[in-house]
Amino acid sequence: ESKADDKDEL
Amino acid sequence: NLFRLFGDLLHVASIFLLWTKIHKTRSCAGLSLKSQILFLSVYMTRYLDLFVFIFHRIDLYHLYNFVMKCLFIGSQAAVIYYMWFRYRPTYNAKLDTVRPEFIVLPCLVLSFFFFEADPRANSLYYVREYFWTFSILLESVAILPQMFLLSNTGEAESITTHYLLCLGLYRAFYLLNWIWRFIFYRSPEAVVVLAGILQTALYSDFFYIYYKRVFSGRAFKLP
Repeated sequence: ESKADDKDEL
Repeated sequence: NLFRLFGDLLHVASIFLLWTKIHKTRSCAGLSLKSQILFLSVYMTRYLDLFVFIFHRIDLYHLYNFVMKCLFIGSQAAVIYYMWFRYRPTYNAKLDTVRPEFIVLPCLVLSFFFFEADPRANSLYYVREYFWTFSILLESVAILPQMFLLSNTGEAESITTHYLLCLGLYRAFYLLNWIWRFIFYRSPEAVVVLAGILQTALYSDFFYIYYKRVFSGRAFKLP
């Protein structure tokens, strides 16, 4: 999942 | 990393300042109800996965995210409740002139161009992906009604300006966090960074006047 890091951010 | 943590703490500080302003002055004068409603829309569309983490893994990091998400949604809803019901007489709708559809509609359209398609994904994935992208774009411009209200009144109570300073700086620290991530891990999504730069840029005028006036102990007044 490419956006995992971004989605984990608030 | 520390930039992200500091950004989050500034965001929490901005909520605290907003609460203090409303309860101490018993008034929501100088605040844009439209901006506050837009921010609630941002959190509600971004945190659709609020309870998903429970089914995955419960570690400290995901617990931290969960608590923060609950705090943002909860406090935002409460602020709107107070502005809408309790302190409604102090809200000056005549100064809150921006039409929210001019902000929401472009974001709804632009989100289609920014979110990525994944052939393996199911439709639920697309819904979440779309709304996540929408929330990122909407957050970057959600402050506009507040900024227009500020320029309509031409001045603001200092606690309101402290609130705006924290809210503006929070994304600036996220920019540093993304640079850090870019150097040591891998690049973040373009849409997040672009929206983050736009969001911070929209505050630049405000930052300048804050620095010139409030920082040196004077009242916030537009030149």
